[in-house]
Amino acid sequence: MKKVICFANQKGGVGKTTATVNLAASLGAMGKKVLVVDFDPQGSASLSFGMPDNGSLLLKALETCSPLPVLETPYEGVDLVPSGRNLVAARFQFSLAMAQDFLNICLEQTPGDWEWVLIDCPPSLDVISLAALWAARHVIVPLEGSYLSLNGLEQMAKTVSDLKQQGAKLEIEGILPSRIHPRRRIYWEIMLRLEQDFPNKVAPVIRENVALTEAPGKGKPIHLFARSSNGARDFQEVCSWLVNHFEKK
Amino acid sequence: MKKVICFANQKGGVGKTTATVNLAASLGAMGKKVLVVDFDPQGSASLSFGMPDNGSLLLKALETCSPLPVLETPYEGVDLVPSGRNLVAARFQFSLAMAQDFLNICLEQTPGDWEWVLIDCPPSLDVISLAALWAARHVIVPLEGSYLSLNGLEQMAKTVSDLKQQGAKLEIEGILPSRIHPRRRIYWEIMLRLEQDFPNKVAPVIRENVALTEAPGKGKPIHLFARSSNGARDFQEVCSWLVNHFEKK
Ligand SMILES: Nc1ncnc2c1ncn2[C@@H]1O[C@H](COP(=O)(O)OP(=O)(O)OP(=O)(O)O)[C@@H](O)[C@H]1O
Ligand SMILES: Nc1ncnc2c1ncn2[C@@H]1O[C@H](COP(=O)(O)OP(=O)(O)OP(=O)(O)O)[C@@H](O)[C@H]1O
Ligand SMILES: [Mg+2]
Ligand SMILES: [Mg+2]
Repeated sequence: MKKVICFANQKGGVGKTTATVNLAASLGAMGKKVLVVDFDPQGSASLSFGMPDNGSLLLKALETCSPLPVLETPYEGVDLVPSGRNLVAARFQFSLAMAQDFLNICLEQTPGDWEWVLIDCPPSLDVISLAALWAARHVIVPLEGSYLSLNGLEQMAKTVSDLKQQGAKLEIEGILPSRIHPRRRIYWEIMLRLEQDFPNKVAPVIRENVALTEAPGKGKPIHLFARSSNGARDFQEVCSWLVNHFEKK
Repeated sequence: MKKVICFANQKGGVGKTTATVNLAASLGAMGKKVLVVDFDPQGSASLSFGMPDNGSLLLKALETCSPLPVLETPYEGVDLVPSGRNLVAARFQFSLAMAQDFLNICLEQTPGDWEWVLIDCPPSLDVISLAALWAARHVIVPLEGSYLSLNGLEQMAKTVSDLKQQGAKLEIEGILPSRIHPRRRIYWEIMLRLEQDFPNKVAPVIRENVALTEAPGKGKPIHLFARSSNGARDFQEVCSWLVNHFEKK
């Protein structure tokens, strides 16, 4: 049963891409088959795998309702639908009504036996992120340990509930606290709030770790770039949490 | 001579809002008259001033080419055009061609004698951020000390150059390194790159400082929330740099 998961939060810089890339790589290293869909015109996930792209093949597939362009990455078990600046045109070409289908249709036609499809979303409530949400069944919301970031989570919860009212089969499966400074008081305040509002849905946290900032510059996931760093260990924890969470379903 | 400045970077979470809010407040405290235009449907700048809004008045003004809704903030010299979730509709209602005018027209009709207009942009290359760029004469690009953030700057430079080719009167006036960890090697590498690619345009840096993360939760700018913090001192430096930079013009 293919699990299609969106990493979404309209707040910027909360770790959506870092989570998509590193969880995909960890799942792949465990022997799972994973497809990463870089659905952000910034192409951060593609850059993070060392595979920059201009997004024109992806745009073309969406425009013509064709299978998505899939590349093998150098990382075991992980394939990538790359993206880049040309995907911006999707914002001007597709209407709100088309968001329900334009990614869904292409994903369904894309041949491949991946057990996990992880979609990296842009920081924006627009046709691109809405199309990603319509194509997914599950949402993971990364967020930072900050007040402005909590507002992003609140907005996300509202967006998911609006989509469900329109018929989307979508659930917030997890909240992923990221870029965490564990000794800050604001972190403890936020964790209490999260446990209250989303009981049993809060993933293990990803601490702020310079290795996670550097890894994209080498085009590598954290477990290969800095195997014994806090970043690698934290993502290992989150990966186990993710697998248990979904295997219980 | 009114200075209209956009804080723009399609990369998320690089400190656009934190810079807009705190520089506006510092300029106001120096006796300048400042208008902050919160042009992000997330409404982060409005939240950061303690003035959350649903964005419907702003959307209405844009739809009807009317003066923008302006509120006084509790902070000396600073007025605010607030924003919120309802502004999302602008992404679906305005075409790419309309981006040249739909904010410009409203801003020109908005009565007020502000010397500085600071526009906070969303993390996205779309009709909203393009309208902000068309309404401004100057761009300041905040960025983090990370590889993915440098890609955002590169994209921004390309966007500004495309707009100038279409007739926009727009210049990148400054690069604002934010959320800086001064002891990280990646910071030094990035600073060297910036000085090379944008000589004399790199503002003093804003260091990572928990007070800057907490201040929005109290709806206050940093110089009132934590007057002797590194965040307050760094913004004081950047404010002086900003005033000197523009008064030389
Ligand atoms: N735990 C961490 N420790 C240190 N740096 C991190 C961590 N997580 C992410 N980063 C860095 O912070 C920046 C933002 O992270 P990332 O790009 O993953 O967020 P995002 O939510 O995908 O951003 P956007 O909204 O622009 O898509 C990046 O430069 C990334 O390398
Ligand atoms: N120098 C700093 N030190 C500590 N925290 C900071 C600093 N600058 C910004 N922050 C925090 O980091 C987060 C991102 O900053 P901010 O919202 O200003 O970025 P942004 O570029 O406007 O984000 P977006 O792309 O979502 O609009 C916020 O929670 C903010 O409070
Ligand atoms: Mg991203
Ligand atoms: Mg912002």
